[in-house]
Amino acid sequence: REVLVSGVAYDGDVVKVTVYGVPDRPGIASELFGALADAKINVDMIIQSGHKDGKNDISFTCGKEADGKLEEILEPVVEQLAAEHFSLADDVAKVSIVGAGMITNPGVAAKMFKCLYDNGFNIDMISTSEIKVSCILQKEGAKDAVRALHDSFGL
Amino acid sequence: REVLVSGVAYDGDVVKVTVYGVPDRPGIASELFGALADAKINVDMIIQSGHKDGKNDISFTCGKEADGKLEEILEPVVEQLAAEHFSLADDVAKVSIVGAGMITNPGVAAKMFKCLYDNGFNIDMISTSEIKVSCILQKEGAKDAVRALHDSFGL
Ligand SMILES: C[C@@H](O)[C@H](N)C(=O)O
Ligand SMILES: C[C@@H](O)[C@H](N)C(=O)O
Repeated sequence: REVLVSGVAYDGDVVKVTVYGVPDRPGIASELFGALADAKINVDMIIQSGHKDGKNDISFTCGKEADGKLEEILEPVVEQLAAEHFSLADDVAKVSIVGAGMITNPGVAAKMFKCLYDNGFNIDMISTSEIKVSCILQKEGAKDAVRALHDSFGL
Repeated sequence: REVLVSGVAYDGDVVKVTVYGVPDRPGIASELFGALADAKINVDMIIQSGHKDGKNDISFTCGKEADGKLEEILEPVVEQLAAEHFSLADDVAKVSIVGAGMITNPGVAAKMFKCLYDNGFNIDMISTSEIKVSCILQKEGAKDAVRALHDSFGL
């Protein structure tokens, strides 16, 4: 039994947004999340990975209650930031493994990814903390991923 | 005083790696982190944001003790994954704000990003959890970011 992982969590209340091709200069993240804060949008995950050719993509997730408001908030901001475009998807779910002190153990995240691969899941987004590894998957069938992870970690 | 944020953390023992242009299909993350796990590389943050045109970039951070080994581990894997290339940088630091239940409060992350902007910092990577917002910055001057964040959150 992997004592490192104590549970698997599922969150189906997820809208995933990616703003593509923002200029990689100070102030961009401030403007984007300032506009979301002004509109009282509760953000869950914020994910920005390495930049390329002076541009970057910034993703975030929020609850479905924001779904109707996001387009009208993002359109002016994305234009102001001179970003390329943004995408919005609510057919996704967040599946996480949770446990104390696990992320520094390199095998734990790899085991989660292997389990998702063996069960045919494509990973849309990844974010980790000291106690959690979260993956955004297509919502269809994501509950099966939870069961597969339970089995894989002996829970 | 922002009771939401209780501290600011600095970690200078950071190597940032981004693998660019991996095919966005099941099994890629499993192979990459499987290879790192086999080589006993302790990974800190794993960050993958939205994909584009069937490709994606995956970033991760680890401690400097891995620096000498990473190239020889990543070269064969990156080739096997048919990724475009990978970048490695150790002139970076992680600066985080920490506090209970803060990430759902949209203003907290925005306030951090605004503070970094006002002090001229460019944000390389972003990762969040329920209790933490972490930014990867250029190491030079990053300790000044810690002081600025202390002031901004009244700590
Ligand atoms: C891309 C975005 O994060 C930018 N680098 C900033 O500092 O705001
Ligand atoms: C890009 C990578 O995460 C891929 N989608 C996978 O599932 O492994």
